[in-house]
Amino acid sequence: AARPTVVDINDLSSLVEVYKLRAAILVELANKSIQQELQQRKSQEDAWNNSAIDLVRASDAHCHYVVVKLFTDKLGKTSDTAIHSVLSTLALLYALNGIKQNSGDFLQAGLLSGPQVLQISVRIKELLSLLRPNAVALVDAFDFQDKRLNSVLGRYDGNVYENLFEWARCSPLNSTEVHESFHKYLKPLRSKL
Amino acid sequence: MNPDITKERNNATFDVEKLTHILDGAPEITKRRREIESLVLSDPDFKEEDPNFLSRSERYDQAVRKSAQMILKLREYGIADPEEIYCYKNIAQGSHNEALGLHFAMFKPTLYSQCDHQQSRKWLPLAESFQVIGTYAQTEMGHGTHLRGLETTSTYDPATQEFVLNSPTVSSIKWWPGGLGKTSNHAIVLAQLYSQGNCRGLHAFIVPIRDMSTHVPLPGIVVGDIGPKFGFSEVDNGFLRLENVRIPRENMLMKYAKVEPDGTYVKPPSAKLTYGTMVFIRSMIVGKSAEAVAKSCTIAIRYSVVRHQSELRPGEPEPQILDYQAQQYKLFPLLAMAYAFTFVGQYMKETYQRISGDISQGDFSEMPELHALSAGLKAFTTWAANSAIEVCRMSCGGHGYSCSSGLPDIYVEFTPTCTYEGENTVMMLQTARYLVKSYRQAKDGQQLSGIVSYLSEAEHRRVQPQPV
Repeated sequence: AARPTVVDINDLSSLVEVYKLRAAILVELANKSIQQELQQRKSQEDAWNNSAIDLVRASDAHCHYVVVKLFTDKLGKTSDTAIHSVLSTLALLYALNGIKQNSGDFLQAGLLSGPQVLQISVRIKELLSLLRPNAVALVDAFDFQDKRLNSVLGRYDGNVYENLFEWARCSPLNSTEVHESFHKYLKPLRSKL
Repeated sequence: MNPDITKERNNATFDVEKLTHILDGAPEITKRRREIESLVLSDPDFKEEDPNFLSRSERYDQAVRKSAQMILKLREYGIADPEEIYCYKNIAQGSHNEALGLHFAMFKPTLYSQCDHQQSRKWLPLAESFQVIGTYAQTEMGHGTHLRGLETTSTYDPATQEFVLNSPTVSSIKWWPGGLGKTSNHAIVLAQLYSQGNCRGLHAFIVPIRDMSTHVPLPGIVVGDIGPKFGFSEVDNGFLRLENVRIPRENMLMKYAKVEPDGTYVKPPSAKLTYGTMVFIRSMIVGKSAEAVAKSCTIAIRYSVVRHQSELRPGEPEPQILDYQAQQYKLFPLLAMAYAFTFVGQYMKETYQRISGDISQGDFSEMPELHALSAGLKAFTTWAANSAIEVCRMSCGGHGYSCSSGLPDIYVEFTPTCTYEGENTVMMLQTARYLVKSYRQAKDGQQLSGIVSYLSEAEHRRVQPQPV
């Protein structure tokens, strides 16, 4: 067997490898489930249907690997140092958070140890603090015009409260100070009580 | 400018403009996008009522007006490049879909990819000039993702050289296609072809549904809007019941499969070709997932630096809520996801363009991989994005629930992606079919290529968990 690969949770290419192996193992498990069904004399179709949970998980893991891989590949094409740094932090956070949310897969496959998963939790907190100063700049980079974003809370100028009040006052229900329902229903109600 | 948000911008450690260029793909794309956006922003014709304050009928009316207006404006400005048209519409539509959406996204692309030369000469000018306004009628009331289950029939009559289209059951009524209810006068209908007594499988037919001058439904056509939905208020998703409607033989899209005048059937080179349009749409949906998460994160993160709440340290002023680790842990992984999906969307677009170029040269070798990859990534990214929008909404507290936040609209306009163009679980199973097939080939010693090549690495290189 090839020399075992050591996982460095701070190294993106190492994490891509771990995602790749997780996907390969889950595909293998899905196929094994189908084989077991077939050995129990199930038809091909029933064997497939009785392995659907494993098959969906395998596809999900495959797609997850593709996303982490493509993000990492993109970094390789980013020359600006400052941007490379902040994108690397984002990519690391995406990859580590994905492992944390699916830690059972990685532990069960023997790809990571328990202490490493704990280490990942600590590392994620560090990355959150690292990203904090750049959070607004990172969303500004998407460059959504206010008209396109269409959100009082997400305005570029941050003047939320004034505009929230303005927006509410435009609501058709406020086109008259007294809504017609008062005269139609509430006032007659009083006279009947 | 709110002082908090100004302070945040001063903290940046990188050049935002340069990152925008990376997200757009290149500086000149950013420049051109902004030029196009400013055309709409400075155009008084695009002033509109806030759709949140309109009824469904008013929203549809306003949407059709805007669609018609956009068509004229795009011609006036000479904007013809698909990417630039997409950009123009993004800014003109905001988070809402357009009534004519499927005419552009499905009807025309299908004509371009499935019409033979003669048919192209007839139908493309009609579609481009909006004499013909079309939609793509595939899904039925009782059948969706499983295409082979569709019941609508198209039976060839050699005596008259016509197809007879019919909805044999209530569950076969075409249901959901956008623009079908009130807008379109033609539909590309997917139906089971019968010729010489044999079923030939699913094929595409151009069916006139409304009179091209009066817009009144044609004989044998029962058509209308399916009623209010969770969102997509601007779109007249419709139903279509076909009662033995006759169309000429030339109305079957025959670039690949053919029916001769005597009813002889000529098979297409690849069964997957009918899926061509779907693969294109699924590749685009990955980009939509990225956009939805990016918009939601923009709203939630900007609001989280403006909003102050509670007390982090006794006696100190209320901190910005983005200073709480819990808020960061909600939003920053989603911000990372937005970037990840943006780059995946770029990759899918490039890959689709490369492979569809090969297909037009007659090389279908990478079609199965693209079909499997687009299905899986469509499911993976839309499921994740769907949850992400909800997290962003809840991160904005009560104001996130107000339509003014934009988040309810982003959610209701996005969430159908999990079930349309292939229900996500079925998509994942389609991808799994390709993965298991590839895995077995690898087990038999074949060397795999492309994105699944890792399955043929012998004995999955074991990974040694690193001692901490």
